This record gives sequence, structure tokens and C-alpha cells, in this order.
Amino acid sequence: MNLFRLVADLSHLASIFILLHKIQTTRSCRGISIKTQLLYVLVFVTRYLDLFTGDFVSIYNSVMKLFFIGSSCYIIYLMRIKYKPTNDPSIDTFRLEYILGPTAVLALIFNYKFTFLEVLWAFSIYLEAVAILPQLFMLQRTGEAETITTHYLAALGIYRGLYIPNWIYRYFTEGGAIDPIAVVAGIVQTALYVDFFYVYFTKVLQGQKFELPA
Amino acid sequence: KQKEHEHDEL
Repeated sequence: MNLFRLVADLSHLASIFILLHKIQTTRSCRGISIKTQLLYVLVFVTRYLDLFTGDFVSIYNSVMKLFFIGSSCYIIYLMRIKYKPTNDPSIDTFRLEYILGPTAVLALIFNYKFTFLEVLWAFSIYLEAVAILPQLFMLQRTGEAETITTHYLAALGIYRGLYIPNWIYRYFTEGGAIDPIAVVAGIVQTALYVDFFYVYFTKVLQGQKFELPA
Repeated sequence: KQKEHEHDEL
């Protein structure tokens, strides 16, 4: 564990609390893509199957895994059941098969071992890299977002961004160890946030509303 | 030498 990784994970936790806070206080999931949230459930469930195989890493690791699975399912419950009327599927139109197909194929080709768990692990890594696309696509379509939603995205982006210095740090402190699948997918994932962060820094953090140029 | 790959990240 290093500081980059710890702050990254805390930022990931924060993003989930921000999202829950947004939904609970506004009693609405307006502006949130349920497709992205469903993809996160799939990401966590397929990646954390090792919870049940006895490959114990640490208490921290297991508690976080359980939290991510539980909270992502709870968010789906809020969006699909409790605040269902505030969920507008007509603007959440990214086609999931464009994400699920290619990531499944990639996982079958590029994995560390052709076993059930390793293929699902690789799939979850590729899937997480692009899971934010329906949300960003929705933002692009509506051209604006509530400030709290942008804080949610910023926290997620910080989490991803900080994993990169974490890997660089680990490379030098752990004798040249790298995880090429996680690193390549992680860099792609972080790159997807670049446009968002440009608007976040130049508008939201200056006290303006998040609005994309027409 | 590259270390054995392990999934210790979240």
C-alpha cells in the first residue's frame, strides 16, 4: 500500500458516497446513467470472485470489495425501484453491446491465464475502463450536469488518475513488477476523463454550472 | 525478473 493507492481508493469510496448523497437528498437519479451503474455491478462481481476462493489479501482489501459490491447493488435498487420515476431511459441511450462485446472478446484473448477466474478478472478490468462511457455519453447529449454529479465524476476520475503514479511507485519499489493488463486499461480509462476534467476545472471549480459548449 | 502476477488491487 502506498499513498497514491490509498488516496485513490478513498476517492473511489468518496465518489460512491457523493452519488448516494445526490440521489438521497434530491430524491432523484436524474442525470445518472443506470447503464454505467449496472456495468459497475458487473465489474465488481466479476472481479471480486476471489473473495470466495480463499485468495485472501488483507482485511482492508476484503472489506473494500464487499463495500463496492454492496453499494453498487444498492445504487441499482435506488435507481430501479425507489426512485424509478426519476430515471429517464430516453437520454441513457448508449448501446451496452458496444461495450460488452469487445471487452468480452479482449478478455478471452488477453488474460494472464485461460481459467474462468482469470478471464473474468481481465473482463472486469477492460469493462471498468469503459464503463463510464454511457454516463459521459449522457452528459454529452444533455450538455449540462448538476454540480453534485460533476463532483461524483471528478472523484471517480481522481481515483483512476492516482492509480497511475501508484503503478510507477510500485514499479520502482517492487523490483520492476508491472501488471500490463491493469496498466494499459487504466491509462485508457483515465484518458476518457480528460475532456470532463477540462470543463470541471474551467467551469465548476470557478463556481459556474457544468455546461458544454453548444 | 517479473514478479508473479497477483490481484492485490481493487
